[in-house]
Amino acid sequence: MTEPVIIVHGGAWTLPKDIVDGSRAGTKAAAKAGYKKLTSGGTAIDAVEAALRVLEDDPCFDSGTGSPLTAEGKVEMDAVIMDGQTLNSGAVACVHNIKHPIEVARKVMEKTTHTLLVGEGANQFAKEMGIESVPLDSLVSERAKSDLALYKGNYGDTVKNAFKSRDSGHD
Amino acid sequence: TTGAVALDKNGNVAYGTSTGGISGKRPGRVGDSPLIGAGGYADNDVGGISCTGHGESISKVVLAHQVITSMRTGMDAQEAADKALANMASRVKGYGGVIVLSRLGDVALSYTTENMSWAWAKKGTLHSGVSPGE
Repeated sequence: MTEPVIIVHGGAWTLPKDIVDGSRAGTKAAAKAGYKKLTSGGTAIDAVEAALRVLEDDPCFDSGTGSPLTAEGKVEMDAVIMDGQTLNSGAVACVHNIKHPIEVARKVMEKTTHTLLVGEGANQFAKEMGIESVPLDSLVSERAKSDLALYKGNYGDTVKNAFKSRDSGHD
Repeated sequence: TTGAVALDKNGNVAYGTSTGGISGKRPGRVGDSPLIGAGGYADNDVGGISCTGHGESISKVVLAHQVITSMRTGMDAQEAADKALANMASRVKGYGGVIVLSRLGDVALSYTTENMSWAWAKKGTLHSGVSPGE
């Protein structure tokens, strides 16, 4: 029998000071949720989904609730899941109005012969799978709104500020 | 971006990633996350990985594939992760991070950005961090 392990991340970027503590707490909660699955007979897939649901619910992170906004002020989310035993995978891209995109990705893996569904097709598939659509506002955090106001019209600056090299030096 | 890699008691590996992208992105823009081999991979014969960071850079170098390929040839997970991220910085000036599990349960994490929040659990013990050195 193998010793179960789970590792999670909440994104590699320049963390704003006001969410450092929340990010730390959020990743710990996600790892705990996944580990609980593993130690109660769940599969690696179950553990990954459980951990990601926790992270998607936490507005400290850039997925699910708290997702960044597009230039048009909308939420477009991507998610993927993969099973290392079968190499089966499922993914969605540009889905909107979904609380847990990872749930839809898992349905793509388990209920279709496809690996990736995008946009309206992905949302239509989620509806067919009985996954509830949620209002846009329920996914939008105050931080996402202020970030968009700060960077609107200058996507290059967003990227430059979010993904600074640790070795580059900065103010 | 958020991600997870797990190894269960039967030796099965899985990974997942979920993201809302980057603030102010063009509608329809998709990064590395849903692209198998770029934003992540899982193979019971090797291990699993979830990537995070600048999606276009990660896609250009097929970051997860680099790490998995290095591990498949015998490199340990930490060295494979460090090497792939250094290559991404060098080749396309792109920055990000990865979490990796080997098929034997070895844990590795690496990032070239200022921070990456992470946590892992094994043998009932939880470890976490957000900054280099933790």
